[in-house]
Amino acid sequence: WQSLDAVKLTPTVAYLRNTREKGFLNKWENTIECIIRGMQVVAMRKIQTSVEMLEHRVLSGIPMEDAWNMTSLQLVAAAEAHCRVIILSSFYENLNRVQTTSSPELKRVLNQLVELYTVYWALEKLGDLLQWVPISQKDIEGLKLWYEQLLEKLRPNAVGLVDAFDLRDEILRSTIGAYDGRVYERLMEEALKNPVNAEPVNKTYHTYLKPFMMGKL
Amino acid sequence: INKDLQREREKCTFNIEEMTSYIDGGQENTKKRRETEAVLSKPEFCNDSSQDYLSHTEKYELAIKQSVELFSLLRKFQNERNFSITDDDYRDVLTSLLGSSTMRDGSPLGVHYIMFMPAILSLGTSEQQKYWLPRAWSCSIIGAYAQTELGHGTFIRGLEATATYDPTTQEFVLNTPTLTSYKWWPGGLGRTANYCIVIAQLYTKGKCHGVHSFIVQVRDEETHHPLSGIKVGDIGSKLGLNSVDNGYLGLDNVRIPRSHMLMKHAQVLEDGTYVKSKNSKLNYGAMMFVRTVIVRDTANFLSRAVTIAVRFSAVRRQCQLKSGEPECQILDYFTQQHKLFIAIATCHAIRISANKLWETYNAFNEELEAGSLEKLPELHALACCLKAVCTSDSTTLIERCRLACGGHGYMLSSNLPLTYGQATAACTYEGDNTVLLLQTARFLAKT
Repeated sequence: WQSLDAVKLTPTVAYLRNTREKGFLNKWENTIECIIRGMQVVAMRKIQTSVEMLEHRVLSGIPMEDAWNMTSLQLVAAAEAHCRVIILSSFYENLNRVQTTSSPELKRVLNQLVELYTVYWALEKLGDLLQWVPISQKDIEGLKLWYEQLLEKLRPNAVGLVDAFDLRDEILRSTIGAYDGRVYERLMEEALKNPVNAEPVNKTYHTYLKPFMMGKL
Repeated sequence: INKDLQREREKCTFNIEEMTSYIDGGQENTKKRRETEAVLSKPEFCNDSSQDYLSHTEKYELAIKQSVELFSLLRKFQNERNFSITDDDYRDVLTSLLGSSTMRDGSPLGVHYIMFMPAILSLGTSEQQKYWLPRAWSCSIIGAYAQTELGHGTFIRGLEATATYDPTTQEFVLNTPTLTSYKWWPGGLGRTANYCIVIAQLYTKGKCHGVHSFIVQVRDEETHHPLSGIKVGDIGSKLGLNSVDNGYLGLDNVRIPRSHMLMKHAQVLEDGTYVKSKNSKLNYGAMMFVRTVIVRDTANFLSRAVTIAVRFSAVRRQCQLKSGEPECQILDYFTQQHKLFIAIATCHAIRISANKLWETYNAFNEELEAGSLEKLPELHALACCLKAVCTSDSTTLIERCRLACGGHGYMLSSNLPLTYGQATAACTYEGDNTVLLLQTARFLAKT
């Protein structure tokens, strides 16, 4: 970490150097790019603070192994934040890749999905963003509104979006999720297959239940 | 078709076929996948739901019958398409096979294809590959992969099983000296496999050289009886995956030839001299392959759950938004959309991340052939954190899909509980998620 500026960084961690530069995120905007930058800052800060805490503990005389254990909650959170950056960035970059090859209708709905995913995680990680990036209460209200608008936009395409996963009924094997939507009929058909329903009176009625009900057990 | 579902499909604003093609990575891939799934979906390969009422033993017996029928198709696909274990095609066909309805609670043969063969490929010398892989491909042997022990999980340096080299006979002597050193969990080991890759501490010339992989025969190839010194059995019922005979294995002075140590990276010479690997982490190759497969599977589990939940939410009507109006589709409630739409988006996000991981894994393997290990730490860190976060997110969202379906989602016949059981298993196998995140943290801290 300390020699970060001097070393060659591999692709998945290359963002760590940029985020340390001054002016990387001076002003918040409710855009996908800004949210991803914000998440990069969060990951970088979490790595930074956990490493600093680790070093502080070691310098105060705590053995490295114990210091690592004591810092493990922060380290796990840092690793998760790093992973969120990878997933968000990959999803967003993929969207840019399909811009030239897809129809405008598909691009629109894919864009909505990327936006939904990004805004969802921004709202989930508000505590982290508030700690490390210049996001305001007004920005947060804007994010919530944006999220609700996305739900509304995606609503007409909800069934189409899951149909596009192209899962055959034989794979789904679900009474309530089949392509034809015969939910209640299938549930009833399945109930009738239950071996317990094979005879009108189960033998346990005579063996246990009846004597019990008659006070003989 | 239910009228509400029909109406939903009519108002869709994009071309569903185009989206499917985008998800599959092109029309050609969609065509191939559909061809595979069409074969796998023939009535003879589809389970009857009444398996839910079978005993543990009956479930295993049915799973074996159906797995044998289904996996015999893998040879057919392999002959038609001429793919090898390293090809994307192999991975795609396996995904379809293991995702088929017959395998909805797992397959006893899954580990043979997902771990045993890839491990031989990544850990075995070319001679060992030539000897073992054709036998494994043809299923004249069936393998398991035994790493975890009763008392030892993700921390593999702490494994207790030993393999001590005896130069006089040029054999390794394998032992599980304590109860906690018994191998525990390997899929297919309980009753199905006759061979097993065992991870054990290597001792030669009185010195321990850490964990290495050994191919151990556990059952006779003809009678299927456990061999002398082998204690093997099924560990019992689990939350899910009950068709997979996860096993235990005890080894009492079991002797195997020197050639049964997988020696692509480290070797033991005839006189017992140990030749060190260029990088000890290379032994984790098979685990990294599996983690890439897990991330991809995770997206599949989630897409299944959210398909079920969204369609149900379009059919199900409950309560009135406005007084006097008919009950409305529950999908119209924002709270329901909040539960479900993020699951749809997450399927895409995970799938794209899995593709990225797969590309990184393949690039690493190419560089490895050229002798470069530069990308190994990054790949390891990436595989660890993606496996952890994606399995965790997917499990959480599948449970949310189940809750979105109310009581009907609690029915086994909804397939949501079984899907959850499979997905949540991935949070613990091939590395507990918290431990994997700490491994990524170690990489980040070092960076």
